[in-house]
Amino acid sequence: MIRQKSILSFFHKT
Amino acid sequence: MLELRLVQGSLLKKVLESIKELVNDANFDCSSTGFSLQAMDSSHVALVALLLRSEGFEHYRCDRNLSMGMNLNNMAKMLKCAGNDDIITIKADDGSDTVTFMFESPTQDKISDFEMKLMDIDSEHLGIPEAEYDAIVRMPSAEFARICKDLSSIGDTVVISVTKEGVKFSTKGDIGAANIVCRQNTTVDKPDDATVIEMKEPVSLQFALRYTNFFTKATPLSSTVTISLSNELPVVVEYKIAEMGYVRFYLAPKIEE
Repeated sequence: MIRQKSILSFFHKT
Repeated sequence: MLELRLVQGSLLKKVLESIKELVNDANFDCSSTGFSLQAMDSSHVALVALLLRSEGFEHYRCDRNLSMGMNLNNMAKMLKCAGNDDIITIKADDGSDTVTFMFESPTQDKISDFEMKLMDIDSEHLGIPEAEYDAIVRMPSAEFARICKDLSSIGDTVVISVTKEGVKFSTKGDIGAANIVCRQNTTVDKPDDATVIEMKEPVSLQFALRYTNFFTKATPLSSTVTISLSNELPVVVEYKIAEMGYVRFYLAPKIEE
C-alpha cells in the first residue's frame, strides 16, 4: 500500500 | 515601521502567482535579513519557503521584526493591479492591522496605493534540517513544467528516478503508462538550457503530480529549476529569484508501507 506522507513527519515545529 | 521598495515589482507579482494556489493564508516575516514566508498547504503535504533578501530591495526599512498575516489570494488580487514595470513599495506601521502596497509607474505619472487588511494566522514554523542530497538535477524550468503537465494527463503520481543514465519521470494511469528520460546535456548554446545531474546515490521517489503542477506556477520566476532528491525525504524544487533569493517547494513523498 502506498501512502502519502505528511511534511510534518520530516520537519518539526521550532 | 516597515517600508520595502522593490524596483522590479513584477517579481513580487510572479511570487504571489506561484504560491497562491498552494497556500491560502500565510505570515510574511520581515527582518533585517529580508522578506520571507514559510507555509504549508492545507493538507500538510507540501511546504513553501520564500526569501527575498533585503539587499535586493532599493530601499529596505524594517525597524523591528514583524510578522504580517495575509490572505494570498487577496494579496494577489491587489498586486495584479500593479503594472509589470511598476515599482512596488510595501508599507506598514507598527501595530497596524493593515498593509499598504504602493505602485509607481516607471515615469512616475501614476501612483496608486492599495490597503489590505491583515489577519491573525496561527502558523507553525517548521525547522528544515540541512540535508545532503543523493541527487541534484538542474534543468530548464519550462521543460520540468511541460513534463509535469504531460504526465498528469496520464496518471496522478510521478516516480522520479535518478541513475547514471539520467533522470526519469514515470507515471501510470487507467489509459496506460509514460516514461520521460532526460539525460545530462551540457553542450547547449545557453547555460540555462542545460540539464545537469549530480548523483551520489541512485534515487527513486514517488510524488503526487497535483503538487508538482502547483510548483510549476513558479516557472516565470526562473529559467531553471533545481530538484534535490534523497531516498525517503521530501523533494526540494527550487526556483531562484534573480539576485534576491528563492522560492523553494518541499513535497513529502508517497511511500510503500
